[in-house]
Amino acid sequence: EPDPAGFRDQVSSLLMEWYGICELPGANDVACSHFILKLHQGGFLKGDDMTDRFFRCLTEFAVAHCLSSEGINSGSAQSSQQPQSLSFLAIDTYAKLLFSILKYGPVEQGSSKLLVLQRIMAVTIRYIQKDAEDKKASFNPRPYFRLFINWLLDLNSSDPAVDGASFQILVTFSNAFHALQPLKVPSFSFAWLELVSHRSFMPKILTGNSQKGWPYFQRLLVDLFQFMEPFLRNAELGVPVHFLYKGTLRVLLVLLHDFPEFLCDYHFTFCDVIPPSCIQMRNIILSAFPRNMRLPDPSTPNLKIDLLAEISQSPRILSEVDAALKAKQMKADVDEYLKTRQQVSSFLSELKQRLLLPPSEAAISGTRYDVPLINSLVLYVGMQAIQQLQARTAHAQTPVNPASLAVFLISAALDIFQTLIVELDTEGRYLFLNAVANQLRYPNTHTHYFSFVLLYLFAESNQEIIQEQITRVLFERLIVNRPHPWGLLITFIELIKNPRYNFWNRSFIRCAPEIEKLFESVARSCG
Amino acid sequence: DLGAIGDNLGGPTVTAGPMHDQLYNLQMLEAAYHKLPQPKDSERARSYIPKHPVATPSSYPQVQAPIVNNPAFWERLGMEPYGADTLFFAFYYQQNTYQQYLAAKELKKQSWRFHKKYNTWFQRHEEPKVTTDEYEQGTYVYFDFHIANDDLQHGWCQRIKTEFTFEYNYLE
Amino acid sequence: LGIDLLTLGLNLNSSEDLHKTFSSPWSDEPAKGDPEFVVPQCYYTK
Repeated sequence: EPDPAGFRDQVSSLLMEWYGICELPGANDVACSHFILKLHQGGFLKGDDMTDRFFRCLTEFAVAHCLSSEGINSGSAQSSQQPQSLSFLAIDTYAKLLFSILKYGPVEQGSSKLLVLQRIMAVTIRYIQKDAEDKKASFNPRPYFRLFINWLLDLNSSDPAVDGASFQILVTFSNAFHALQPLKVPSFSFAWLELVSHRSFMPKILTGNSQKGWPYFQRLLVDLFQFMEPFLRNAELGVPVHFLYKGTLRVLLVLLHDFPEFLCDYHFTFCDVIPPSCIQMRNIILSAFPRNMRLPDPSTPNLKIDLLAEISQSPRILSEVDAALKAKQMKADVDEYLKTRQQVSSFLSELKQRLLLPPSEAAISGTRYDVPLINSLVLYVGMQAIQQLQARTAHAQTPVNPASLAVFLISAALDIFQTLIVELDTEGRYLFLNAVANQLRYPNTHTHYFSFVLLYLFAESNQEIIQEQITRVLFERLIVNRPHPWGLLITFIELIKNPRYNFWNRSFIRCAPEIEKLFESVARSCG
Repeated sequence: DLGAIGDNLGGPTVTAGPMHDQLYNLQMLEAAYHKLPQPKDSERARSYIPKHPVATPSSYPQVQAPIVNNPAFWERLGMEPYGADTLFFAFYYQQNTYQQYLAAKELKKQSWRFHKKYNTWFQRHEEPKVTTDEYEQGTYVYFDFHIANDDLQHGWCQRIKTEFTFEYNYLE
Repeated sequence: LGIDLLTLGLNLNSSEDLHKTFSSPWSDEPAKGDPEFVVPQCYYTK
């Protein structure tokens, strides 16, 4: 329903009054707290419909003032290229009101301050979503960007007024950014990424609080990748997409440098939503390793990775690896097969079919296969095999030498992998090999096992096309600019060095002179 | 609609905005590319709000010189011939600013130590007579606002306090 | 073949955290960075 008669004028004069208080020189704590009390007494802060109307009007007035300054400050003859200079006076004034409500609001309602914040955030989100829907290409994100910057700086200060609720405040921001994600408000995408990666938000939600903030930030990164995924499938990117892509790389590099464990623990989730063609971006994530770990140089002669202490430690994976398997009702069949290895209900022969997408979805996803399902199947089966391995070596009468490849021959898992590599078509096989190669990271049990799987499939296969494709999957990850994951390097080095794989006599090495040169140069760079 | 990632983290029950098709998203991204946030959109004027503003004659600088935010400036001020008084001035009269923080760091470097209960800086005048895990006791110099009993003479000065117990849980 | 990531303006060999001076995903200039300081509550003398 429309606002009550006179309501908007009332809100407008309150905003003017608040502006006057903010302009008072010096700290005006008393004036601020009196004004907040007046709002409480006026019924504007009960967290009800009136509250929504009040803040929706304030947002409208502040944004309108900001955008009206667009013409004034930068002269009429502004080109669309040159950024408009906007006045943020009204936005900053309005933004300060939120912090003041939290700071000066009646203390006995401690928890309701957070509710008021969440209520105001919800009003702001709806307002932005509606403004973007109405204005489409002429939507201007900058006033809202400024509003959130103010709130991020104010609410993440160490002021005692908000210090106690800092994690809930971060979660409130995270939920707001999730609701404003690029898939929902595409015209807010650049502002969104700058806010999400802001030094007053990203490091705070990733630090402390015993990592409770990690799932929230992981969800925001997934929001970003899901938006970009369709545009990143092709190698040629338009200017705006390329700009967003480069911005994403910068954010990932900050995460790789400052929060590598975060990338390590969620690599599986991110690989689900990064298109296979985004090799360098995926390599950044797969190259992350725990800060307390020292990686031996992969080109060290006679490096015995089996003897590395870390190689027998399982990596921490916070993603739900079997989610896709469960969603497609495949988990029970997989478990059954791994346990009994019986040809239950022709599980293996149906496997390929079950990995295909229905044609309608295939058109949207740009591939005929369900990539998250393949990723989930490969990692889940591998993890079960590793568990069986560890159980077996733990109970072995005679200590099993982990270095002997034989211990890996948990045949049920290898049956599944061999079935896939033989029965899938080129595209399917590529996606399957990608799922395996995505586990080649820092020294851990998964890197060790999946490195073995790739080399085993290479050695055991009698089709050159398969050997070529395994090589291609490794190779395309090595010829891109750095970084390169440690597990990828040691696997490729083993492949080209160990005579068992007879690598240099494969005909596809010599399919063209430049390819041959490329192999030699990569081999040299791998030492 | 969030694919493999369950939306199980909660959040405001905001009406989920519509999902758009790729072409629309690309068009909106293109439009947004011409309205990028500018560096100044993130900057907030570091407005220093004096506690008790005095009308400064226009012949004087109207804004603080940037040098007051330079740590090296405060290291120099801590040295002779300036001494600690300037540091104390910044500490007590420029509260909640970076220069207060810098002045405090400099005072600490000169082995002044802040007593949270008395809001006063103390410096050992000699080795304390008693030291335990909880406190130390001895003679100290402290920087104080002194009001003489005849109320004629008052102002900041350094004074001596003997037999003072500095409890460490009051040490900031 | 991807981008030479060292050209994105981030000092990847820095021993300091990068996020403190991360200005924006669009810029290869580090943020001037507000001085990181916290004035202890007790320093606010009435």
